[in-house]
Amino acid sequence: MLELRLTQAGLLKKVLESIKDLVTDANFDCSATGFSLQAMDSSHVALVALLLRSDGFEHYRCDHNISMGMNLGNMAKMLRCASDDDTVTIKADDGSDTVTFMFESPSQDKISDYEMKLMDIDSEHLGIPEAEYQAIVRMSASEFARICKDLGTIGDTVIISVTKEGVQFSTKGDIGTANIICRKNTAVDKKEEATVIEMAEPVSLTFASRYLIAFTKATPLAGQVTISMSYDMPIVVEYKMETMGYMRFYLAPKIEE
Amino acid sequence: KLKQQVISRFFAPK
Repeated sequence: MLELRLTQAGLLKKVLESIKDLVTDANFDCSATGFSLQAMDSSHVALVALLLRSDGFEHYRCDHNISMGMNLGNMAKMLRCASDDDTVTIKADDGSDTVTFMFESPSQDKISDYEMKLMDIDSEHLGIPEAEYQAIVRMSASEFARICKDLGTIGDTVIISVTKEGVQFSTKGDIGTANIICRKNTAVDKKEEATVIEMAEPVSLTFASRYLIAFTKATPLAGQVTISMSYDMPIVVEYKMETMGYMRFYLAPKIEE
Repeated sequence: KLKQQVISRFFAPK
């Protein structure tokens, strides 16, 4: 028996909207730790890791570990039927091939339930080692989204270079080149606008712009994004959800052939 | 020329 109650359906809606275009089908794993997902995109270039911690839920009952295969597009369709301030309850019986999403309006005068078919998904779990990254940048999530979108219109790849002064995003395309430098800056009005650099060594890596743009669909989840880079490692683009957990995107770099 | 790497190059199956 699984029963998870979350007061803000809006959060789950944002989570689904941020990954449904990158990953078609995925297993949601439910354990005492929380409600989590790990999945790669179809080309195995990017990996999504989501954790919604059990203590972030209003009610969390998961009798034993369970893995539920869902089509994320279909799950997003069902969640779109909830209002952001509805309470959502995710329910599944042991051995059932369906999951139920129940939405309750804040005044309790509208209660809806949507039953979705589960699917068998063969997916391998990858071991992601805890790593010390050579460079970590924390910056405004909306600024990062703007940069990825802007550079994506000029070129297919983005070079991200971190020095102790700041982070540089560069691209090159048929029509020309573009460079954006964000200097470290903590003297800001709103703390989410700060750009913080923690760097052991300068790092410069190249990535496909379309994946970075896809990751920024998670922008509504957090004010700041954390970008972690090391040579010969995938970049990690992380959106932390206050009290609930995180959405992490890993992207393999491009290298000179 | 740039070559796109894949995730399995970095992370092994559990």
